[in-house]
Amino acid sequence: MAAGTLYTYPENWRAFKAQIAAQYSGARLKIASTSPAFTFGQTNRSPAFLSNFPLGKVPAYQGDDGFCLFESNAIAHYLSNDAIRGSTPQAAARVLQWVSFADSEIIPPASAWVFPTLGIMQFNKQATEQAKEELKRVLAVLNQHLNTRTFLVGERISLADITVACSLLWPYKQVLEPSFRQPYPNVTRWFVTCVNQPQFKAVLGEVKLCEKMAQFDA
Amino acid sequence: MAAGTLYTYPENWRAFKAQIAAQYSGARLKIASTSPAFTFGQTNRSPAFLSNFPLGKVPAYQGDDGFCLFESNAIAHYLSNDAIRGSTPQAAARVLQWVSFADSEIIPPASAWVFPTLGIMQFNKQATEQAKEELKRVLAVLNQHLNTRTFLVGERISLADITVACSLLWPYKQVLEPSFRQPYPNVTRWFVTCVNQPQFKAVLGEVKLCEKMAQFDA
Amino acid sequence: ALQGLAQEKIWFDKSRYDEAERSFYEGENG
Repeated sequence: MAAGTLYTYPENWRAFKAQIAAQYSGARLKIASTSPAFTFGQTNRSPAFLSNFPLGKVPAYQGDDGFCLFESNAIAHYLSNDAIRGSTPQAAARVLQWVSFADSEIIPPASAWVFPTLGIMQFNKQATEQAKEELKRVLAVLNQHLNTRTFLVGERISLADITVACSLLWPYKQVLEPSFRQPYPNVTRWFVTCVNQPQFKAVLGEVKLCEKMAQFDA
Repeated sequence: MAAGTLYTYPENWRAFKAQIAAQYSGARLKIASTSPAFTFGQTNRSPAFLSNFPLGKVPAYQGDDGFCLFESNAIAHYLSNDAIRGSTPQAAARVLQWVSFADSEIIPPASAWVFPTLGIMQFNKQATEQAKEELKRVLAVLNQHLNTRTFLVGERISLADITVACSLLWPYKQVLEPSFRQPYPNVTRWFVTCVNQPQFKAVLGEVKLCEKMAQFDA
Repeated sequence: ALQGLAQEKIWFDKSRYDEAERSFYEGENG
């Protein structure tokens, strides 16, 4: 059973993937996200940190046995158990499919849309409109897939659900207001099911769905 | 042992990952990349294709048993064997780490630099210069890691080597001229070792390293 | 938290590259 420390800044959706996975597997995970254990921008630029995690990125995982790992998908996978990784070769492949899907299809448009509403990026009307269209396409694919399914892979929560749900966390909280998400009821049903699992709740707390689409915060 | 068909356009570095993995595992893979088996832009927009592969993207894999998979990392993983996936939990996690590294750290700057030289995109001087700097940083990380290692994970080829090498294929062929790659000799040593493995050669053929950095192809 | 998020490396342009690649290879395939 894995045991170690996850270095991250607070409220990092990438770290949530690993934290939720650890809830399912029982891996013992200490979170180092605030001073003195970890100060983002300082600790991750120190020679000691960079010798273990050469990119200086977080989340970064160090096992109590000294095993070091970066890249959130790898950490989440390591802290999982076989049940949520996918217990057959086909299930495991499908899990990886949705993990890749989250990174390549959801994160770019989700970030492009959400970041300006958080005031951490300049607003660009064209970029936002394009991001909305891309996210609609992504939600349509998910909605169709979840038409007859409770979870993304198999009949129980897997790393696919954890990863995709975490990648949709900011969109669902910030911009996917009721009228926008209305055409994708299966996705919302699935998302609400996920975030209400005890293992998700232990990490995310209460997740309140967007009531009104946030706009650019200057 | 997996057996199926990989739909792709020809010379697709993403498809190469899966094809090389299949060479290692012995999975029987038919490549559908040209007419009449597959015409990129037509076949992947057909209702039949989209019902199996809703994003319409390639590579896409259909097993002889009907099992369908998209996202190149998932396909490559499925067509691998346990040896190249990583035979211990830690090795498997490290493999996924480098696979994520390739997607998040290599592909964006590699695409920004190489696409204009292939005539795929317009040249943008600032984007190209930024891409060069990012790729230098990435190569430095790899060079340090490979200082005392022959392969990225463990003592033999893994999916990590296959994925990272395929993501560096266009850069090494097109833009990483001798003077640019001179500070990263371990990376070039490792890359040349990989592409000269019989399993790589069977898919890639002879890989000729860049002699002179390609410029924008209008 | 927002400071960390602001420093995340996101490939915002990815769809533009995907589109260019798709268009190019569709052309290559006639």
